[in-house]
Amino acid sequence: MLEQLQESLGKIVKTLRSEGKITENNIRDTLRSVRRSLLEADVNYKVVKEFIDNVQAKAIGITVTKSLTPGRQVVKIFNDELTRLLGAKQYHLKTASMPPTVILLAGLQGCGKTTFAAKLALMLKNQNRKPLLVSVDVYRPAAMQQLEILGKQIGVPVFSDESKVVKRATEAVEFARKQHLDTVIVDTAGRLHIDKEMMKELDALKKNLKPQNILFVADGMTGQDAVNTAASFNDQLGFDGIILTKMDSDTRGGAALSIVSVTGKPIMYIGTGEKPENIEAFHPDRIANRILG
Amino acid sequence: LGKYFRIDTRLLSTIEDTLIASDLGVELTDILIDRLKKIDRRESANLAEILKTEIKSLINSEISINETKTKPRVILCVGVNGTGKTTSIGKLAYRFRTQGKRVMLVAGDTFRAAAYEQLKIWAERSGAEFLGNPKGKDPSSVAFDAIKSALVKGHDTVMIDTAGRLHTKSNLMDELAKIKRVIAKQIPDAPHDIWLVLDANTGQNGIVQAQEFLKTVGVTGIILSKLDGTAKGGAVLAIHHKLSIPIRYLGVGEQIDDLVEFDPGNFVDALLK
Ligand SMILES: Nc1nc2c(ncn2[C@@H]2O[C@H](COP(=O)(O)OP(=O)(O)OP(=O)(O)O)[C@@H](O)[C@H]2O)c(=O)[nH]1
Ligand SMILES: Nc1nc2c(ncn2[C@@H]2O[C@H](COP(=O)(O)OP(=O)(O)OP(=O)(O)O)[C@@H](O)[C@H]2O)c(=O)[nH]1
Ligand SMILES: [Mg+2]
Ligand SMILES: [Mg+2]
Repeated sequence: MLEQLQESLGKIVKTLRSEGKITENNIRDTLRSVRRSLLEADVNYKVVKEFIDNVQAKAIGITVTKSLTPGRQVVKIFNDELTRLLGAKQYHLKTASMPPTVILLAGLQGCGKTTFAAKLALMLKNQNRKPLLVSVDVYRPAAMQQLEILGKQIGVPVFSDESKVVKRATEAVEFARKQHLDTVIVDTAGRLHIDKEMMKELDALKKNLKPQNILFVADGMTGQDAVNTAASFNDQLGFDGIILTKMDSDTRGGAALSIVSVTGKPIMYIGTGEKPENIEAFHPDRIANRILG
Repeated sequence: LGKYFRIDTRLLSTIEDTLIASDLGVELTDILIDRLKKIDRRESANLAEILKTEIKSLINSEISINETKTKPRVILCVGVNGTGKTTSIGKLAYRFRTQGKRVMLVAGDTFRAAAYEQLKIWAERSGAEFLGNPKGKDPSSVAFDAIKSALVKGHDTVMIDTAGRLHTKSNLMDELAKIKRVIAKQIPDAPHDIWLVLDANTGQNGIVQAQEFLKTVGVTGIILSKLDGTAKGGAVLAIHHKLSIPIRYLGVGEQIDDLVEFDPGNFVDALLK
């Protein structure tokens, strides 16, 4: 026990004496454990590699603060750099010059789009806006009913006419215009980025609605594949902002870094529960802390 | 083994990336890479096959899947939000119906908007009977009524859908434990199966989910959904390795027949493609 203590003290003293600067050698172990931690947090391995290389390049040669070891110092640099990356860009909902503003939601199956549509609608209603909800999910059993029930719960109207996807959405916009409702939130069916027909449907919605805002909804517990789905949705459809859901779980949320890194698009809001009130602004520093563990 | 006879480190590094990219996680990947490190370099041409064999060896097909002969067989479906529980129950109902079973589906999700209506449609599609309470608040009482009815009517299989719930919410996990107790009071040894539905897109948190559900109610099998996407679902291997829970079925789409029985060989082949 005493020998171990002497050995580690010796190492620290040696490191501090050696140069007081961060070198490849004195942070090697720290880099390895940061890498492991980021992978365990579900950050995509390519994103991890790139991130570590960039931070390492930034860190080498930096003088170590008196109260820290090189290892501790580099972890602080990681935290700052991760916070910076996650918060680098911000996106605020654009409003249409001629109302209504259209917000289109898209994402994989089960990630929380319908629930988020209601959250967004309630948020806008509390900001004295006049939102209209419409679901164009004509596939999932009782999907349109689900949104109708949510709409009733939060006191927001839900457009429920017409059964063809694109027509239903455009009629909803027309309805909003006539009724002087200023925002239309379009909830779409969950789909795979590799489903050509369904991605075509999204494209048709985009072309016909010309939405001012397209938001990509992603499950906060998504693993390595987050880069593939996000990049594919961004390449095929293009989105303005990201919504990360189910962050009330104990998922580390590495998908946040993966998605931001590979698309360059910002995270706007996070979902923190099943109720319409459970929407929070995205705080890059908090998520950075959580990802680094 | 001498350094010159070991597998090339760059090759090992590529394999490591593949395993991590498939969501096997750092721990299980390290275990597999350590095994590969012991292999003679002259075997490198066979590396793909060796890797497949190693991964397959992790899957214990010996875990007894004891399909109860009692009637009704009660299956409880559990899992976190949005993984595909309700849809999987619909697919399973269809499968059991093609096996000539009389199935009852129970709307145990009394919380989420349109959960009742969603399962009702799946019951209609699969030819199963449906039991639920559209105004119902308490899943335990819905389960109670369903089992009572199934015992009288003589159904072969009763599948109980539950609301998605995060394993971190203790009140919701308590609710699940209560549903199980109520079922057990009516039929000893029931529920005969508790299947955890996991989303193939889920990363390492899937392991925590499995641990917590196992601890709270027990899990006798895993259904891995959404394998028709590009996610590999490797976290299920880490779960199986750690907790020995059998992998029962795979969800491969949104249609009623998009369900296959888990086959280790096929799964590993798809994993490494
Ligand atoms: N705990 C938690 N649950 C959430 C959150 N967002 C959504 N959910 C739950 O996740 C499940 C799926 O949500 P939905 O809104 O139906 O997901 P979806 O993307 O519309 O699903 P599809 O339309 O089938 O693709 C439901 O049980 C929701 O209550 C969140 O932020 N936290
Ligand atoms: N592509 C694909 N989608 C699936 C699969 N299984 C389920 N889904 C879809 O995933 C979404 C969520 O499915 P649900 O059955 O509602 O999931 P759940 O676990 O019951 O959700 P909650 O009850 O809200 O927790 C739906 O859009 C389903 O169609 C699958 O194997 N493949
Ligand atoms: Mg939906
Ligand atoms: Mg459900």
